[in-house]
Amino acid sequence: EPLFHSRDRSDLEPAPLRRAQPIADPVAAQRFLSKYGWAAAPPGPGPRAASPHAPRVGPRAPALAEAVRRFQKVNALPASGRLDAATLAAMNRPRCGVPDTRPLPPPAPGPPPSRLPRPARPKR
Amino acid sequence: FLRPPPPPPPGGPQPEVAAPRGGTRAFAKRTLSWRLLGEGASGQLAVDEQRHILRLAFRMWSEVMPLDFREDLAAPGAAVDIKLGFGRGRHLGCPRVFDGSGQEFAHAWRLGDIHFDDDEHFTPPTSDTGISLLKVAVHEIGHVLGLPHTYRTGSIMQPNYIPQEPVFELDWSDRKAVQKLYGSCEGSFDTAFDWIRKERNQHGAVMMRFSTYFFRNSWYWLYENRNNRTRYGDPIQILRGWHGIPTQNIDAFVHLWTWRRDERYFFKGNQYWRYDSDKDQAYTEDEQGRSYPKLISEGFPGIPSPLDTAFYDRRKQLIYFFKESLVFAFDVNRNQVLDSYPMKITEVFPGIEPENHPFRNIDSAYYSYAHNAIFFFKGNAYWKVVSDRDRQQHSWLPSNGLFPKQSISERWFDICDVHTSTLNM
Repeated sequence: EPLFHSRDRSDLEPAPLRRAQPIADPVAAQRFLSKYGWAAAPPGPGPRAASPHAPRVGPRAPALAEAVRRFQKVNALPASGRLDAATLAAMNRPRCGVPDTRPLPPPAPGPPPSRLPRPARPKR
Repeated sequence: FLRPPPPPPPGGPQPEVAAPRGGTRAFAKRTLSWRLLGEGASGQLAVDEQRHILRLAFRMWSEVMPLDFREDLAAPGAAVDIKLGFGRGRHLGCPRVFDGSGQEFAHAWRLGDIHFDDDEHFTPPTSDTGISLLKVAVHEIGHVLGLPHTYRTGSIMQPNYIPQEPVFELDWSDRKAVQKLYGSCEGSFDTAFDWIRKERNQHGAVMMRFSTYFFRNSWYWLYENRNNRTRYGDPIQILRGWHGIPTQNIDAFVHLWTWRRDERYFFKGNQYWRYDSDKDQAYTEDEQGRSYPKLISEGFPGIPSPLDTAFYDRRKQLIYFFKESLVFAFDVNRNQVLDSYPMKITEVFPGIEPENHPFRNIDSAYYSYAHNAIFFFKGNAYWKVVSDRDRQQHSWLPSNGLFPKQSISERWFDICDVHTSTLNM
């Protein structure tokens, strides 16, 4: 059971919606790309990582650029390797949390040819 | 039913979808159980609505693969194959933390559980705002089944959420991807037939349209030949789509069609029913006031029962009735069996390769307007009957011969059962 109940019952109120931190800088982008399998995880800062004053370790630029380029290609963005606005917007889109770890499978052979043009998809 | 998974990596288990080398890639059971966790329900939609949406999501997969899914509210949690739940931030004992509203909306574990981020605005299928719970659930179930992400346009397995089009369904490639893991749907049919309707086009001219139906047990599918799949949402129960005929295990269907006659008959056991296409229901009595169902022996003298199957040959104006290893040719104009019958099926319909033949107990004899051919179904296989056109091209083919057998699932695709508990959806 909960250990504490507040007098005004505010503990029963649904928690306010939290917002995901937008991906807006190279560190966040590196974290995104690592999380979803586009890049290796950045090296840790070392034994001082536990300290709140430990510096954030930035991504290595060439490796990040290459990872960004791969991400841009599959998202039909210009493969510049730069974290431009369109790329950051793509990273911030709602998505599934499962990593994109697999290379693209070959497309399935198409269906047997139909003789007649296909109508619009009907409603279920 | 699964091999033990490899131990998780030191950083904690990842919701891995790439199959580890030698690891288990797919469920081995044919029916999987699922449950929405009581403590993991969303606060945004009524629980019953969440369960309905999840039930539909599972059904959509079972319509295209030889697995089905049943909701299990009773078994101990450890016995449930797939558990689903909603949570925020740290949730449900999961090692992965949700990030709040935006970005990650859900994740799933291969052969395991599904978690939805309840900070997202999940909405029912009828809504055009928010994130469709149905679409996300179908996607995550795909991961549980073993499918990875793909960036192919139109795939349900794209990683990013795409606002819902008016209709979303599993397309050809998604179906083939999951069938690569689990195989195609197989199984015998009770009967198969094309149903003819007269319609008028926009110029007032009469057109003949046909629909293809496959019947099995107490359900049926409409098959869309042009789209190489069944109608979305099928199978459905016979009693919902066909009124006044037996609700399961139909033996045969015959469409007796001449210049003067247009009669459709269903057969089961020792009885038969006539179906009224205009009123979409079985006749209760004939023109003489005699009630349906009638005995086969009375309406078709000389024909035994129960039957295996039957079909009507429009050119010869004969109904071929099949029972065990025999075939009976019934003259509809003289209302009697032809003199030389019954005959062995192998004599009337000889195999081009003598040993490649159904021999007896055919499941269904089906004339297809889409293929302009007669097919014999038995089990998972079909034999195509040599047509006049075939003989024009290859005169050595025997009349009414049977080509070597092929797999039904390689010509009529994705005719899949669903769990009986979802037949009414």
